[in-house]
Amino acid sequence: AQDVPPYTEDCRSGTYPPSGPTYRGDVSWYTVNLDQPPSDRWRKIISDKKQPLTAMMQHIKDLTKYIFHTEKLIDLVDTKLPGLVGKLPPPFDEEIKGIADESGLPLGEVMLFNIFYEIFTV
Amino acid sequence: CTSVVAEDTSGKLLHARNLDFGLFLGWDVKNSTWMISELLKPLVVNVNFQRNNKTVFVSTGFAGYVGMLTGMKPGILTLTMNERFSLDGGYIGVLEWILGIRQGAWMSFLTRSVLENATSYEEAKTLLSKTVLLAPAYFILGGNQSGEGCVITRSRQSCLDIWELDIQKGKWYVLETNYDHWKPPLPIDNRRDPAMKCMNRTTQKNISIATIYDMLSTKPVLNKLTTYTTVMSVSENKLEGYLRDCPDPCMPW
Repeated sequence: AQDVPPYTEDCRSGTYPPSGPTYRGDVSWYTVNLDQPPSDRWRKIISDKKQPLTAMMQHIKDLTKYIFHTEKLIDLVDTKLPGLVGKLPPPFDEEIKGIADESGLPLGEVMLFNIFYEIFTV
Repeated sequence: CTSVVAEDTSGKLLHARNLDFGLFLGWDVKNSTWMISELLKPLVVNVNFQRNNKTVFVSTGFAGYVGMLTGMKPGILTLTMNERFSLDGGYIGVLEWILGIRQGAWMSFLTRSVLENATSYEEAKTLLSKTVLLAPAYFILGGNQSGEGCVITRSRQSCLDIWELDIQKGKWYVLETNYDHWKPPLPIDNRRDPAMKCMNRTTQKNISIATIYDMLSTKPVLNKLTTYTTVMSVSENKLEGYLRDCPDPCMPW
């Protein structure tokens, strides 16, 4: 196996309940009410997480500019992807629109974040 | 990523995963961390999806991302997905989709639909193995009865393999990283063997949420890309999510 001490180690024990330097904290809980209209479901979560979401999106844009030396790709995302959101299966189209609305982020960028798995396989 | 479904000697199923993401998307030299992995950690949330004030399913995910990568339908099933690399990859699926060929499902929307609507392990297994996808993937599925655990290896168009628990033959866990289980992993990214070594050393008699968390805390299963660890027990109706760090010295992936 990959045995490159100290970058790899022998099997750990006693790490649970989590504590120490490899544990940054518990993940916080939220409720999403599926009886609500899709565009309203994520409002609470997004209003709490607006800042880190914006920071993450900004990094992706900075990275794109750095790699491709152009803003054209980002313009494409901001101008073309919104026209495709409506082609996504419900309720995801409306949920993504609600997230863009609540976060103030461009709709195309929120859609890109949600299809990143497929895109990233490049 | 590393996902595992294990059955203890009492027939109870446990499902756990490390979500590793952010490779090659920017390295922070000062802090020796991957930038995206660090930017994703504040976005990690556990979500309780309810209908008529009753829990439909619970998940660990990223705020702003409406698809599901990790979830549990209480009393019924647990589901995680790991990334699969293939030349016939998602970018082809996305191009086809943009050009109007829209038979394929977006991976994380399928997992969300399965968690929201499937009513049994078998139904979920059928949906995950037969639905045409836009991108290849590994689906790791746990049920609520002895022997109900499998890794579904998917290409975009078809199901390449379903690798199931087989308690009679001593196969009490199935563990998936990011390589087809019948092939050796990339030697420079072999998280599978260290993880399996720890599972085998733990033995079925001693497997528990605590000892599975131990395995997921062992480098390189825990690495610089690991954003969160989630452990799930469908019989105890328990989903616990933990944000992770991997201080130096630690493998970059």
